[in-house]
Amino acid sequence: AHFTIMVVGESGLGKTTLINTLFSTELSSAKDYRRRHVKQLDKLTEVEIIKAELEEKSFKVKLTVIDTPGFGDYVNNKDSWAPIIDFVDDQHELYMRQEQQPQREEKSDLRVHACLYFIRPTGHTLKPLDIEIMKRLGTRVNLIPVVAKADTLTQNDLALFKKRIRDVVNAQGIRIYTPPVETDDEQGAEHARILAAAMPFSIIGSTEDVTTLDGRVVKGREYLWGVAEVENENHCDFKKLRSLLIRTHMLDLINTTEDLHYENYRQQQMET
Amino acid sequence: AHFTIMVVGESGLGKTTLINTLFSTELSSAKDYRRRHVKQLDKLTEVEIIKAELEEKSFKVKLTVIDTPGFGDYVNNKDSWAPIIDFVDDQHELYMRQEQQPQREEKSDLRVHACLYFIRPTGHTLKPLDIEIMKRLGTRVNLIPVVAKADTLTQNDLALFKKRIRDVVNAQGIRIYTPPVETDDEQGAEHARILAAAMPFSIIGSTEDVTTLDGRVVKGREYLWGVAEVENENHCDFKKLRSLLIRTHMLDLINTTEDLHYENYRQQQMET
Ligand SMILES: Nc1nc2c(ncn2[C@@H]2O[C@H](COP(=O)(O)OP(=O)(O)O)[C@@H](O)[C@H]2O)c(=O)[nH]1
Ligand SMILES: Nc1nc2c(ncn2[C@@H]2O[C@H](COP(=O)(O)OP(=O)(O)O)[C@@H](O)[C@H]2O)c(=O)[nH]1
Repeated sequence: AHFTIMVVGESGLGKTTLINTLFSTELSSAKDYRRRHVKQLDKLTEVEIIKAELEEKSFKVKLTVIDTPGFGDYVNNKDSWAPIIDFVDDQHELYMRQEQQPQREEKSDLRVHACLYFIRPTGHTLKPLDIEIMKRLGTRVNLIPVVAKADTLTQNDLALFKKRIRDVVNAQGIRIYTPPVETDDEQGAEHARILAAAMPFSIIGSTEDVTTLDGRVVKGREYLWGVAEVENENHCDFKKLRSLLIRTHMLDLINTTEDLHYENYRQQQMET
Repeated sequence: AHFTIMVVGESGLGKTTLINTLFSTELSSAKDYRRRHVKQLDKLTEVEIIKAELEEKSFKVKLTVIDTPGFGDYVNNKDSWAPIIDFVDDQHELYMRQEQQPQREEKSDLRVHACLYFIRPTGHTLKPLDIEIMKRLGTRVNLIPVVAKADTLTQNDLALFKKRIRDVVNAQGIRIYTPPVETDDEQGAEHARILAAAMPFSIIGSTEDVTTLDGRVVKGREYLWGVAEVENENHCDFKKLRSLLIRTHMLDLINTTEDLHYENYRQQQMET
C-alpha cells in the first residue's frame, strides 16, 4: 500500500516531531532548524518529500511525508499557500495524465491521502492565514486539523479553544475529514463518533522515553513540574489521531482521495 | 512617579496575562479575545493605552501600559511595526514640544520607559519579523525581550533557545537593555550580572491560585501532569523580570529613557 501524508503549518509547531512520534521513525531531525530556515530565506515555500518504508504490524506501507517548510513564517505571507495547493492539484493532474496513456505501466502516485494542518495553540482562535489555507485545502484533500503543542494549554483553555475552532470552521464552511459512520457496525460507528467529537485533535509529540512521577516509562515531554504524556488520552488526542491514520481509517483516507477528491479534480478539468 | 511600559508581540503570547501577573491588577481580561480581534480586521496595528494607579510597597506609581493589538497577526505584516515605532517617537516629539513652550505647565509624558518584546517559544530561533522590529525598537527605547509561555519548553529546549536568540541578537546588532553594573556596589553588581545572564527572560504568567502536587498554593498554570509555577525561579525568570522592572531598576529605566533615548531623539531632530 502507498500512503501519502502532508503536514502543513508554520515552523516550530512540532510537525517533524509528530511525524517521528507517529511512525517511530527518525525521518528527519527535529533539531535541524538551521537547514530549513535557509530555505525560507529564499522566500519560497517549498515542499519537501520524505520517503520511508513502514512496517506497521501486519502490513507494509510506503509512507511519503510532504513537509511544507516556510509556510506562514514570512513577514508577508500573502499567497504563501499557493505552492501547497498547487502541489495537491499537481498530483491529481499527474495521475490523470498517466491514466490517459494508452500504455499504463506502474504509475507514480503522490496524491495526498491526508493533510494534517497544525494550528498554533494561542488559546484565542484561528488566524486569518489558517482560515485562508484550510478553506482551499478542505475542498481538495482529506483535511485533518490538529491543535499543535497541546501541552501549552490547560484543560479548560483547550476545551474552549477547540470549541472556538469548531465554531469558526462551521461559520467559514471549511471542510474537515470526518470518519464515516457505518450504520451496520455499532462498535465502529461509536468509534467514528468519538473521533469526530474530539476534533480538532490535540497533539503532544515526543520520541523521548521519560519517567513519570509515579515511575512509569513513557513517551513524553519532561518538565520540572511533571511529564506531559503522548499516549495518555487524558493529556492529548495523539492515540486517536494515530488510530485514525494508521489503524482504522487508512483505507478510507485512500479511498476518499481516489474516489472523491481525484474524481472532483478530473471533472473540473473536463469542464474547463 | 510615572512609569510607562509597552508590550509588543503577536496575539496569544500571554501579554495581557503577564501584565496582570506583574501588577496583580486586572487591567483587562485575558479572555476578551473577540474585541481585540475586531481591531485587527481593520488591518491597523493600534496602540491601546491602559492606565492604572499602582501602590507597590512604599511608592505610588502611575502605570501606563501600551498594548499593540494586531502586531504580527496578519497575512501580510510588512511594515506592521510602523505604528509602534511611530508611537515611541511621537512621545519624544510631544515632550520636546512641551519643553519648548515659554510657559511649561504640567507636561503630559507617555515616553516609554520599558518595552517588553514577546518572543514566540518555537524552540527554533527568532522570526524575521522579530528581528525587524527589535532592531528598530532597540535604538529608541529600553528593549527587554522575553520568551513568552516558557512552560512550552523543556529545560534543555529553553537553554538552547535562549542561546540561539542571544546569538542572533548579537549577530544582528540588536540593542537590548542591560542593567548597569556599578563597580562600587558589589551586591548590586552581582544582581545586575545575574539579571543580564538570564536574558531573554523566560516568562510564565498566571493570576490564578492553584495547589501544587506537594500542597503549596501558588500562582501558576495547572496541568494534569503538574503545576508550572510563576514565582518558582527554577520554572521561569518571572521574579527576575519583576525585580528589574519594579524593584531594582525602575529608576534606571526612567533615567535612561530621559537622559539617553530622549536626548538621542532631540539631537536627531535638531540635525535634520
Ligand atoms: N511544547 C511542545 N513542544 C514540542 C512538541 N513537539 C515538538 N516540540 C518542540 O518544538 C520544537 C520544534 O519542533 P519541530 O518538530 O522541529 O517543529 P516543526 O518546525 O514544525 O517541524 C522543538 O524544540 C521540539 O522539541 C509538543 O508537542 N509540545
Ligand atoms: N502556556 C501558557 N499559556 C499562557 C501563559 N500566559 C497566558 N497564557 C494563555 O494564553 C492565552 C492568551 O493569553 P493573553 O494574555 O490573552 O495573550 P495576549 O493576546 O498576548 O494578550 C490565554 O489562554 C492564557 O491563559 C503562559 O505563561 N503559558
